[in-house]
Amino acid sequence: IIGEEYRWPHTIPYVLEDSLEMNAKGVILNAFERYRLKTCIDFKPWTGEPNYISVIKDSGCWSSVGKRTGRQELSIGANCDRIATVQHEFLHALGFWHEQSRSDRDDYVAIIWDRIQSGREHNFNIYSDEVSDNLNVPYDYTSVMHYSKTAFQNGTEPTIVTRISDFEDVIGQRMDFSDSDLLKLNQLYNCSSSLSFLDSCNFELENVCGMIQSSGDSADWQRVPQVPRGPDSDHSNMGQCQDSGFFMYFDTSAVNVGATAVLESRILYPKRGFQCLQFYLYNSGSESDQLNIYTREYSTDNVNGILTLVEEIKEIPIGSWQLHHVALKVTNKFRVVFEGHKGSGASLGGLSIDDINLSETWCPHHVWHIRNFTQLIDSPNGTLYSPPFYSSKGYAFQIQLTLSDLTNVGIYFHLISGANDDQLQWPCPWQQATMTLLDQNPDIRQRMSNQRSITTDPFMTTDNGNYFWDRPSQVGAVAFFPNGTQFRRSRGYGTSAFITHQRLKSRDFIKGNDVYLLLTVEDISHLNSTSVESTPTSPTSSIKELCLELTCENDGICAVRDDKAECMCPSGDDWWYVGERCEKRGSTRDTIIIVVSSTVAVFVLMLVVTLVSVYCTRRKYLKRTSSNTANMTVENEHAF
Amino acid sequence: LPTPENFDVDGGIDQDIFDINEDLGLDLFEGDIKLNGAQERNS
Repeated sequence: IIGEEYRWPHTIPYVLEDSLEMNAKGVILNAFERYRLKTCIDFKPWTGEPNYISVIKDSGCWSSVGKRTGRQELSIGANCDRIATVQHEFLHALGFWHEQSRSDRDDYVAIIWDRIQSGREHNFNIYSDEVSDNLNVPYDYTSVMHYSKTAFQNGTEPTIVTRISDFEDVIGQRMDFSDSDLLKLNQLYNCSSSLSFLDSCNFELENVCGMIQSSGDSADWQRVPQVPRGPDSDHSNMGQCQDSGFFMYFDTSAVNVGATAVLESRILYPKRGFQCLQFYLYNSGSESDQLNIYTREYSTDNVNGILTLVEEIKEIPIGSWQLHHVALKVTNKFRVVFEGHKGSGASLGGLSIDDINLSETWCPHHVWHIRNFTQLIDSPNGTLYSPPFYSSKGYAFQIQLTLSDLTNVGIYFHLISGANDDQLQWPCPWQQATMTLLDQNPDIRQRMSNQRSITTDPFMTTDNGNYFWDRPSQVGAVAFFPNGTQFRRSRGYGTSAFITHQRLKSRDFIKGNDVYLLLTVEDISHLNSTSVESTPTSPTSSIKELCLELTCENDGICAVRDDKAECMCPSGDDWWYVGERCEKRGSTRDTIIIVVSSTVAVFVLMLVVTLVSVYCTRRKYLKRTSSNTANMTVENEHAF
Repeated sequence: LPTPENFDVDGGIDQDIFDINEDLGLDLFEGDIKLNGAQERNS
């Protein structure tokens, strides 16, 4: 939307209102992390700023377009707790219309008016380019702001037909920002960097992203397009592109046992103090070869940096690219160090790394690596179960993928019986499971991963009166692991419409026949507004208490200053409210009237004073002259 | 009937933002936009 008045500052104050569902609160915070990774937009708890976004649970999912004055509502209602929906509504708040309302949309899509529900035609407006600016970015069928082909349809036929038919089932994606969404947002807000992105490297350029070979080792990493013993291509392009596709290789067949090859990243400057390193690793040497990950952290006391071993990656399976995550916690400028180490076993190949990404985000807690995925999609039984995992709180769980539906792939979260059950709280309270189908684009900023989250509500019951999230040994069904071990699996909780098969086969969700599901299960009970441990960062609760005693009128906003509730009164270009409760209205017109009338009053007063004083002076003068004459007369009378 | 194995938060249908709002009887501008006065006039 055109107009500077609609722009937010780069950091947007927000409030997650009590009305929001718990899962929605967690999803909203995850959506903020996507903005922090890919744009320069950040969010912070409201601390009394005049303009802020209040996220509420109203009916439906909606927002206004662009910044408004004061408290601006954005609704994440029932069923809106999907990360891309939240991203969509916040893009509205940041000033974005829907993509198909662009002034040039008729060049790219055809609206089939007789297929639109009657009375809903106004939802297909075009905005003139005096009101809406496309920022010189081409029309974007993949925008998260685009309607789907079925929007407002009165039957089963599409209301929007793309002029390039390949995009007919692309429009309406609700996975993540598209590249053009980010291009427009970063251009509109003059973004020069993002809060949480640090580096991404696919080794396509000879400068290998500024990484350096260490001098203190016995071999170097080599930038190669393939290795005879494997891999036969890089991970970024999987050998698809002639004369491109490079990765870094440490040949362990050519060195002695114990030899090392060290590759260090360029110096990086952290802002948040926690990072996630993600990369692909291929082993064609020996299972005894290993890769050690260090950080070299610099400080004033340590100009050469302190080398800290973070993780040893051992027993690396031979013959396939594997995704790895390493959580870091660095607060000073640092390098990431990859140390290849030749093991005792015979080797005819070595270690390869590719597609490194480093960001100041939390690593997923678990990764479900599904191999030979294309064969599984076509398999008749079409249900996959993940290996068992434990959450950070100790709950055992398993993920289920249902592939048998012709259109959609489903995903479900199951609690299962685990070793800690006797020590855990049941029913399982407020654990949020976030399941992300990874788009394996080499650059983390260009990924459109498909994510859904669910939260265990300890009060949820089933038809037979059991608590849904009670202990699996109480409410679960008997099940068996592939090795025959018996366990209990609770009912699944998720969605049958996680992603369509068509979208699953698009982008890089399936790469090298591998699919990755990133899993995080975290305790979000602190987000529960009524719980005692409300998030310490948001002082809104103290503001609320003090403000209860003060009612601000005329849309005034109560804020706390020096522990005292005050009303911050709204104002416009030529009007304002004043007073303790913003009860008095002022405007420049009134002021002008007051100034003019007081000037006139003063002028009249001055005039009267002047006239009176002239009159008195005259009278006094006349009196004196007449008395002088009289005196003179008297005086002279006798003189003659 | 055996308890259905999975609980589907979406009730088995893949609803977009606009479907959710339509089903709730909301007639928001372009399905999910709240306009202010000026934008209302423009639209």
